[in-house]
Amino acid sequence: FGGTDQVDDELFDDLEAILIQADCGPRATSDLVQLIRSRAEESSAFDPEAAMKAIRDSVRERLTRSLKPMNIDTPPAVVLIVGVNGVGKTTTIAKMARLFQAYGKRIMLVAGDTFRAGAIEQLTIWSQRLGCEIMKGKAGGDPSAIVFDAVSAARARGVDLVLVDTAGRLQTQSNLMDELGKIRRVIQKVIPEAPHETFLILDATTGQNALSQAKVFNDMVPLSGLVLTKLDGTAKGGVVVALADHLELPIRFLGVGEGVDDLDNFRPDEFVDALFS
Amino acid sequence: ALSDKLRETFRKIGGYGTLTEENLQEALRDVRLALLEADVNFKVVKSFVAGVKEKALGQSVNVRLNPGQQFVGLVHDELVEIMGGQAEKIHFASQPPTVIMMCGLQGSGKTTSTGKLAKHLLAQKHRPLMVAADIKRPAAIDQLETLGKQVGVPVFSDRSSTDAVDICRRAHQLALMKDHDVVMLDTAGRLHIDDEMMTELEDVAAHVKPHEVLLVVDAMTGQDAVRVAGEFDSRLALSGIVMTKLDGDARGGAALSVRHVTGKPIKFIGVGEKLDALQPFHPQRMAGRILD
Ligand SMILES: Nc1nc2c(ncn2[C@@H]2O[C@H](COP(=O)(O)OP(=O)(O)OP(=O)(O)O)[C@@H](O)[C@H]2O)c(=O)[nH]1
Ligand SMILES: Nc1nc2c(ncn2[C@@H]2O[C@H](COP(=O)(O)OP(=O)(O)OP(=O)(O)O)[C@@H](O)[C@H]2O)c(=O)[nH]1
Ligand SMILES: [Mg+2]
Ligand SMILES: [Mg+2]
Repeated sequence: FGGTDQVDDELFDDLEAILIQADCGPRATSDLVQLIRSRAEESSAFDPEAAMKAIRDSVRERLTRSLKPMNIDTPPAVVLIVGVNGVGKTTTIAKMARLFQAYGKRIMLVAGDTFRAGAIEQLTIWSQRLGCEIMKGKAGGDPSAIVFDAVSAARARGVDLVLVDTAGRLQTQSNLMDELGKIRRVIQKVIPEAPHETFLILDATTGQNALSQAKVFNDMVPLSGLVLTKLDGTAKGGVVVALADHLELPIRFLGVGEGVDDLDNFRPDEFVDALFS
Repeated sequence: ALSDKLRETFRKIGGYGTLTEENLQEALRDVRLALLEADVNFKVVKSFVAGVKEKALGQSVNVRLNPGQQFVGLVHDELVEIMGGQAEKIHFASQPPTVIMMCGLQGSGKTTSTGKLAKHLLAQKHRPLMVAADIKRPAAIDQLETLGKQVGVPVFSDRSSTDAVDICRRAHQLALMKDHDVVMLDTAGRLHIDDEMMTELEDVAAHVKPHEVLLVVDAMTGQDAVRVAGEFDSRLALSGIVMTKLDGDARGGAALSVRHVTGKPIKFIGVGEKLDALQPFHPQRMAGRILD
């Protein structure tokens, strides 16, 4: 990259441009550039190829240090899906349902967004396409009530995996963040160990605000993982590199399109390659 | 906040009579960092900082202001000027109906903004018709029809059609017959790099000749805003931008990026999920927010 044949200011500038434009943010970027600056000072044998490898390894390490298996094997496993408006929560749930159906799991979808126009209809269409059950109420109803009924029913019916859809909400809306806390408590009432996983859905086109989203959502409902959506666009989702310094959250899946099969498992090497491509 | 940081920077370098290359160096770095953290695009920041440097150099320090305050004022004014100086409105056609086409990436807030704009136009004694031209997203038509009921504006839809261009064309004809003076096309979210979907939008525009083509952009968009806006603008000739979700704490640097790359005005901002949460764009407020 850059076509430079030595580790010099031109190389540092090229790297900085790549990382910033990938949304890694100025701080994470300067940390990474500083890393190779000091390596270059230590050894004259440190060439551009070694510099690139050092950066990639450092990014890869950040993104993989928190990886551990998902905790969804004790039925009914409850996965709570949260995030700000329009990031792809509902669509991601449909994709996850398809994925786990293929493993033979019996799925229940929960229409926890009772507020937005067309939200319940949207998830209902997905449940029909998937041929899986859905628990829903009337628009405008209390989401906690629906979720309580759903998790209770899932346990009674022997459902393997419950995917709980929630309304989009900005992390600055404290009353809506409280509502999310209540939804989580209601799930715990039925199954104390639940939710077994809580995923924050992040849109890859999002810039530095993702850091604030993760922090505030995590304070209210402890997050266990991330899903990064819309990576089929041109955004790189580099903010997850900066996020790794603040919150140790494994990236579980990547959304790569609008179809029900457009969900990839997170593969660190491929992700890092894409970041630098 | 940037203003505090700059005040500190200038305090360190002392009160000089003139702003010079040396004493500006750190201040310009502060500005650059603040803009990058606010999600302004890397290349746009370069160009903006160069512009500020040029204006600032040689400016003699106003004895009534400390250099830090003066510099902040200069940066702020430069931002406001780039953002368009003053708010711009919808340009209505001399011969109705005025056709407004809403477009943008998936999830940016097009459908909600269509409902909000319809409500706003209704209050201004217009007779809008909303068109459900998203035939792809599950329950997209339900969503717009529900909004239509909530604001009291009719929605044209065709659940059996798989042709967005045809839906828009027929809606346009209906508007002429039924005396609607504004037709609002809510289109499906799409990627700027999806040639088939971008061509669909060009076809819609070719058939109904919109007077306003509004790109709906999420306020939390990062570096990619330049690429997205640039592509939509080059293929469609945008007439304006709507920036949504400004009720959150995203700094909104994408506003500067989008303005820089397209030269088009931000006409409205979305400040909430409810249908009354639409405001005209104020460059001063946006500048303050980005620099904060
Ligand atoms: N290109 C692309 N589009 C996606 C992806 N994931 C979701 N979308 C689209 O993004 C838009 C929003 O998706 P939703 O699933 O409704 O998002 P949401 O977070 O549930 O939205 P709210 O409930 O309104 O907050 C839809 O048009 C989806 O088709 C993805 O990975 N790639
Ligand atoms: N807080 C807030 N939410 C908004 C605003 N504008 C839209 N939303 C929310 O953002 C989400 C996406 O809005 P939509 O109108 O469905 O977005 P869209 O662009 O039509 O999505 P697609 O058709 O799938 O591309 C919904 O949850 C909206 O309620 C806003 O200004 N503030
Ligand atoms: Mg949803
Ligand atoms: Mg829509």
